[in-house]
Amino acid sequence: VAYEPLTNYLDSFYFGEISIGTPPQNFLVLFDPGSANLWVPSTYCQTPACGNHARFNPSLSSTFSSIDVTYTLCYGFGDLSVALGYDTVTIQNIIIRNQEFGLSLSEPSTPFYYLDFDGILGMAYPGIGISGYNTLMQNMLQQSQLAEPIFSFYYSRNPTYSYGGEVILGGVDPQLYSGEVLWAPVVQELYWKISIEEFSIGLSATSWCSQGCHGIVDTGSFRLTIPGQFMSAFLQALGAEESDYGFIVNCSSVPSMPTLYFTISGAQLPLPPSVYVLNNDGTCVVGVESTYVPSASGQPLWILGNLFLRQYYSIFDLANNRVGFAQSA
Amino acid sequence: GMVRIPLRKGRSVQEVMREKGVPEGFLKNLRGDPGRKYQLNKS
Repeated sequence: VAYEPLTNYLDSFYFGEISIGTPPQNFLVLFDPGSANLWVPSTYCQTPACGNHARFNPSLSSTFSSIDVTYTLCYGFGDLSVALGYDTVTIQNIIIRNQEFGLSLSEPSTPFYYLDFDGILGMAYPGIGISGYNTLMQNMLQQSQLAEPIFSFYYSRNPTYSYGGEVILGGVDPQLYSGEVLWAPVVQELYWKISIEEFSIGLSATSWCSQGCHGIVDTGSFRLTIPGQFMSAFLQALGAEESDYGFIVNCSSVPSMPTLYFTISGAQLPLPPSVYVLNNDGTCVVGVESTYVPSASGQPLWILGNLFLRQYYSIFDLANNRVGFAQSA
Repeated sequence: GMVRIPLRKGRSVQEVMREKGVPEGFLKNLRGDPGRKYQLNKS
């Protein structure tokens, strides 16, 4: 792994509310298909990051059971340690009993102190979760809480703090997308990872994926992440220049920049410059970052984050192990 | 069997730090790799 300057401190995250315990204690969590564990800050944790967030107090919950196990959880932006416990989790009107979750023991200030959400609710496959414990999605399925074994994400094109989109557990809302759904099979049932057959910049096919590429669909990540070996050529094609705030372009040139095309399941999914260029207070930044981590089987790895998913309503089909994309409303 | 959970769009770490009056300089020195999240041996 090559460590390069991080720019994700410039990005926003999307989160929603859940409750844990009896009576319920409320938390704002990131719904994250890129991880599989649920954790929230707890009163066990005395670091400033925990003090700045809602903390779960197990002694106030009549349904809490502790497990004498601790783990370190790793994310792209930092790591934290948790103790495991069981309790009732409530999401809207769905009640999931005996759900394993992490109670944070220690959270580093950067970035956790400065995040608007309290914890993370992982929605990836159980294989990447803490071994021996059910993920929340597994328990929802086992307890027959979902009408369909599906969840879907919609991101508003004009998000605000009060409404940035929604996650739908147990179904899809056809009013939030248009056209047909394009389905892509999951290539490895760990992450929501799919095959990318070709990547084109405008009319020019790059052939970067001629030996196969993989893309992880992850709402817990914001930008479009490009395999590091292609980054230089990509930026050159766009005419972007590196700065302290990322890869900048002249805002007046954005309308004439090329559309990017991802070929997935034989169809091209376009991403216009109005979507992949972010205007941060008058500075136009290409919303990309690079990774030098390949897919487990060696293919170049892309991460399709919020920026991509603002354009495409995404459907995660647990029964058929596939991801669906449709033009977002 | 189907629930809709509204999502809020939060602020960036940079915005929160600005509001709290924290110098941002050190953020520019942060290094990492977003792909690290997907390395199983790190979990």
